[in-house]
Amino acid sequence: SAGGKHKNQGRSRSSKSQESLRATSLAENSSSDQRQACMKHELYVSFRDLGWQDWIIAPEGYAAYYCEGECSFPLNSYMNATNHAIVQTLVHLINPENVPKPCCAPTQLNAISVLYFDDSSNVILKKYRNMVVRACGCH
Amino acid sequence: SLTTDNGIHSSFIYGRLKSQERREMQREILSILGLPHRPRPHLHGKHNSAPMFMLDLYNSMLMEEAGGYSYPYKALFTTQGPPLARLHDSTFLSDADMVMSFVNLVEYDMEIFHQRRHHREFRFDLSKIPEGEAVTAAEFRIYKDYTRERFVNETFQITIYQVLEENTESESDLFPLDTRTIWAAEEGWLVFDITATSNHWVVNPNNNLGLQLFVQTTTGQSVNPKMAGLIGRLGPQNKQPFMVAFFKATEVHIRSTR
Repeated sequence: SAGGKHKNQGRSRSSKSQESLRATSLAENSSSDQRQACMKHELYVSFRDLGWQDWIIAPEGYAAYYCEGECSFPLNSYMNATNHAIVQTLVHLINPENVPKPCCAPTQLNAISVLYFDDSSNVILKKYRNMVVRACGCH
Repeated sequence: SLTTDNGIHSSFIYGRLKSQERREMQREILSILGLPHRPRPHLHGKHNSAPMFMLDLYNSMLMEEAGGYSYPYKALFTTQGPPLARLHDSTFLSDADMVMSFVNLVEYDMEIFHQRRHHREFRFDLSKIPEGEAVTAAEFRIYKDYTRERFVNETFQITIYQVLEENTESESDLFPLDTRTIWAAEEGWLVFDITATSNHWVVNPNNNLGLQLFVQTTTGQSVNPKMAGLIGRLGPQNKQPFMVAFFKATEVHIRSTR
């Protein structure tokens, strides 16, 4: 709805702000090169190493994984970012001192089953939800 | 070492924890598993019938999760002979949040001959069921061996009763739960539905007076369960009778603040 002149002004303002974003983006990119992007890391919980074979029948352990890394601009699709995480990143760019970056956290979690003896030598097979990280993302 | 494989960042950290840190970590993982302390089972024979049955269930659940293939519940426990009778399809297994097997607490097989009737007793402690779990199905399982002493085409009627009241002077008050007719030559696991009884015992633990099993010939003559090939305390460990119950969580487990 803006007039031609106004439009041009807007465009020029927009290009300026885009430049600053790009500059910041470059700076962010260079910093995220040093630090790691948000991703899934391997973490194995070993019941065997805990010395629990006398009561845990199965499994010997399980791959739990964990999420770690930076949620920096630009949040690419592989980071599995929420819409709000993208907005949060932009607000962080504007006010980095006061607004934190989005958090790198699990977006999908899976269950595991554990088979173990109780004190009375009864056997329990229990499904534990949200134990294994299937995917990480920026929240 | 740091390697990237299929988008998963692998970072193996080899560190030695102090004993205090190790205890803390164990405590945290026990808390995740919903356990107040590390269980200390007095018997942990993994080759006993109940742990082996439970391991079969565990493996079938893993197969289902891995490939979407639903392992038929009726085919379970074939390592120790086929099930002679079954009650359920596999849906209640996939719906279960927890499955628990219970050891028989009767120390000795008393092939009791009372008022011209042989019987065998079984007791299970259902007081250790975690809170917020409701019984959706329960089974009593007993192994029937091939009996050479009997005629191949001879049949037996096996009946399971819930003990309502124990009487020292006379026979206990009993409630019939389930009956099976089997051939003498048959071999495998007999499965009896005790769902209603289990629910009753969970709600009223004082009424848990156990089960009694009776065997009769076709002519109505009482027979010692051993003569019908039913495995008892003196039989192999992997053929001992046990009880199994399937549970569905009725409430969300919330870990307490520590």
